[in-house]
Amino acid sequence: CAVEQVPMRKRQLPASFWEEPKLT
Amino acid sequence: VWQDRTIASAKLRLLEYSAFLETQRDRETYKHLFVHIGPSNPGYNDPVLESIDVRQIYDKFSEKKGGLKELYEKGPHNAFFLVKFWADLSSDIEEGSGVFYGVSSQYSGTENITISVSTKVCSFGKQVVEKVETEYAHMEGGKYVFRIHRSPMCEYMINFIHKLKHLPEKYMMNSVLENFTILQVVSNRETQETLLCIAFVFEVSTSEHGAQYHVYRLVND
Repeated sequence: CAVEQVPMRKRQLPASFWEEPKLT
Repeated sequence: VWQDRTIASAKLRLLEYSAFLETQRDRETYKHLFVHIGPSNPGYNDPVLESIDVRQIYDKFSEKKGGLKELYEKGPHNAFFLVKFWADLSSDIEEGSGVFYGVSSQYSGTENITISVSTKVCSFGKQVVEKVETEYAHMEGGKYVFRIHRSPMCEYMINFIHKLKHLPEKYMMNSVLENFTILQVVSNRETQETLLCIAFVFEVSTSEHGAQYHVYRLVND
């Protein structure tokens, strides 16, 4: 069975982690 | 200059990575890239990579033997990276026969060695499938290059992509992808030394320009 994990949004991650680049 | 700005350890550098589907139509080949890291040539003026504390993502990958935690503790720490992909699922290529799903990657290194490339797919932090490939070095332009060309994607991944694409809303796809990760470990086949370890996490791209990505160094301060 799946163990409930802490959502990624609640973890300490850089702001850029949630910002899709416009172009690469 | 590469080590702080690209996916590169002291001994191995990722040159290119792509997961794609390809089909023939009217004698022409159509290729759709789900994710893609293209070649880059950074200079000292380019910014260095941001860092993420590896402990923030341990549970997203297998925590059993050979998982990210054990690998990171073994080191070397400069070989560990996280790639956040915004995958492009907008392909309108019909599924079915004649469609090839593949993964290609290229690395360059400083030593004439044989590498082992392990790709583990994890669901809710548990490994569900693993592919291990062996590659030999080819001397090119004074460097040793390793090429995995058009490695067929496994059935698990093809089915996963089909199901994901058929979800009606992007937030639903992202909700599924929240618990889907891939860990790629490149090691020296003879010595088992870790040369590069890349943790992949995903969202769906909302861009009109296709797949996007951010690269982070994994640290433990």
